[in-house]
Amino acid sequence: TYWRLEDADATLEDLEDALISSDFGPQTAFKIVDAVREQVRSGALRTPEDIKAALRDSVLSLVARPSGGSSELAFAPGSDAAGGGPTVYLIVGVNGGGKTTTIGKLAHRFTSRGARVLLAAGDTFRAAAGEQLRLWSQRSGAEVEAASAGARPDAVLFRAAQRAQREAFDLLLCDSSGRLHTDPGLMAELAKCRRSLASALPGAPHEVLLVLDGTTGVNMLAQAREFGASVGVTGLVLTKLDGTSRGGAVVSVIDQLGVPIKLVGVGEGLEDLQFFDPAAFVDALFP
Amino acid sequence: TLSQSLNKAWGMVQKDARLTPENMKAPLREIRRALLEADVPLMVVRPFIARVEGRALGAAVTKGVSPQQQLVKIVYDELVILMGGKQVSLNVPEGGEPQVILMAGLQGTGKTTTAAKLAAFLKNKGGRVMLVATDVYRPAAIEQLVVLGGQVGVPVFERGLNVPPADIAREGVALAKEEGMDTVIIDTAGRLQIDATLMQELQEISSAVRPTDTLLVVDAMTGQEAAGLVKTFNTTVPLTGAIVTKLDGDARGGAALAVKEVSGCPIKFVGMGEKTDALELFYPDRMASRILA
Ligand SMILES: Nc1nc2c(ncn2[C@@H]2O[C@H](COP(=O)(O)OP(=O)(O)OP(=O)(O)O)[C@@H](O)[C@H]2O)c(=O)[nH]1
Ligand SMILES: Nc1nc2c(ncn2[C@@H]2O[C@H](COP(=O)(O)OP(=O)(O)OP(=O)(O)O)[C@@H](O)[C@H]2O)c(=O)[nH]1
Ligand SMILES: [Mg+2]
Ligand SMILES: [Mg+2]
Repeated sequence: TYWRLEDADATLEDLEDALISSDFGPQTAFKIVDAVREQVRSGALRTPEDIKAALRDSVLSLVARPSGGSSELAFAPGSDAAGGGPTVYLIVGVNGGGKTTTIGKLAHRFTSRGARVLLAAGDTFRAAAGEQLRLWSQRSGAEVEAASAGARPDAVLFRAAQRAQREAFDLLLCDSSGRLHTDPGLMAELAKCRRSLASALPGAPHEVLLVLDGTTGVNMLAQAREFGASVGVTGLVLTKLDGTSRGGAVVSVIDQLGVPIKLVGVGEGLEDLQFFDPAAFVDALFP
Repeated sequence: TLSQSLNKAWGMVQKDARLTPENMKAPLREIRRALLEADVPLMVVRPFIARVEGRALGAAVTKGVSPQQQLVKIVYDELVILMGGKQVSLNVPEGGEPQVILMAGLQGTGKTTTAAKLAAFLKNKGGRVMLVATDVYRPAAIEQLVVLGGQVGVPVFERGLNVPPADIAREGVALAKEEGMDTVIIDTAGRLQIDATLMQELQEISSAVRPTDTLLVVDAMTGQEAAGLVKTFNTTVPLTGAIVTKLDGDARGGAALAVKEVSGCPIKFVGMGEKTDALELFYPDRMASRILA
């Protein structure tokens, strides 16, 4: 079949628009489409189906093999992975993305497999944050280390880490208050929280999970950059993918910073947490 | 900045005295890219660029103003026009009835915090304000509003977790009228616009209390879906305005354009921080500058 280059251009433009509408951002969308355009020019791709498949494959290879490590969570209860002590996760991110809810879901995942889980109430600022976490500990069967009145977050995390060690918990999940990556004072406080965990338990935190709200646009990259620089991020949690947003802005995060997606939030309930499935993610982008 | 990238685009064009369809191609592509980079939804960018082009082609030549300066000015002016031109405040009902303000939006956008901020704002202007807690789903949501109400010195009406939200709202507004309140602000649970059950619930709350303002609370960092979600919320409960939150960050806030373009509703306030005094009036020209930055 003879297929004109203009037709290819039309297909490529439509696909670029589809990427943009999925929050890839114009730069990343253009870069991905341009690479495919090269393949069209070289004659490697002959039909709109070829083009779509090539585009899908290039996005898949981007998200499936990030340079910054595997999408497996660091967790080995009682094993040497955490030096025999509790595994520690620090959960961070901007306001309202789903950190506290994700902790509740994560706790449930591990308690339902027999692990002993402790939650640390590291959000000492927001109204009813402690009560919200306490209710999640009840729902998930985890214990909770509450903040004492007027305590600073790094002190709460330090105490929780010591308790996790002393009482032989398998996993410690540390909540932190939402904060904008543009606030130097709050980013410094987060760095201090991380150091506090490390001094209580050498090797901790074994994961620093950045929660990214799936409805967010291109700002995801700025968030990931700043949180990465301040506290070091080992994995991403992409939430609210049960909504209409496709979370495409995360692709630029993986492409430019190499941080792997480890978890996906798909609802507000205890069970609504999934391990990242690259193929499913890409399928949702190109239905 | 937009003017920097436009400089680059114009650099490829000779020093023309007027804007033509040909010499505008590259600059319009740059403007499109800049708006998308600011999270303005694609379905809002397209008609906007068409309006800019139409206005630019019809524009008279101004002595001493380069075509590119003219284009930047047109883009800025169109943004301000789109955003609503001037500041719009809350509706004030007739005959001494209280203002009834209904907060709505996706999960985590800042509704509960903003309800308290709005209460503080109106209380400081001398009004008697009451808050109503109808989020019976999120753990400790009622508690959160009660604590915030305490912080700003405003009473919070709640009926626990087992009364339907529409009934809580109805009872709260009835009590507010009885007590001679000037304003009653109803906080609601975050919901997906594609959740039929919860969108129906929002409709029921609205029918039960007949709000004088229904405000969509939108996160400044919201991406391309802003247009779709505004549309769905607006067809479910007619919106009268919006509040854009977390503008103290560095998200450009393209979703703000979507609000006005899709619903025709003005943005009435912006959230500029986590504290209960971090609520400001919305200024269209400031938003235009932020999007073009
Ligand atoms: N639909 C949906 N909602 C979610 C998801 N994850 C969290 N939420 C909701 O998002 C809202 C905010 O969740 P939180 O867990 O309080 O978010 P946070 O990051 O801890 O917020 P701050 O501590 O205030 O910064 C709540 O209404 C949650 O139920 C998800 O995967 N899908
Ligand atoms: N930096 C900043 N944070 C804000 C702003 N408005 C709200 N927040 C924060 O955003 C987070 C979510 O606020 P909430 O008021 O719980 O949001 P919500 O819409 O009621 O959430 P749901 O009820 O779960 O849907 C909290 O951490 C707030 O402190 C703002 O203007 N700036
Ligand atoms: Mg939280
Ligand atoms: Mg709320």
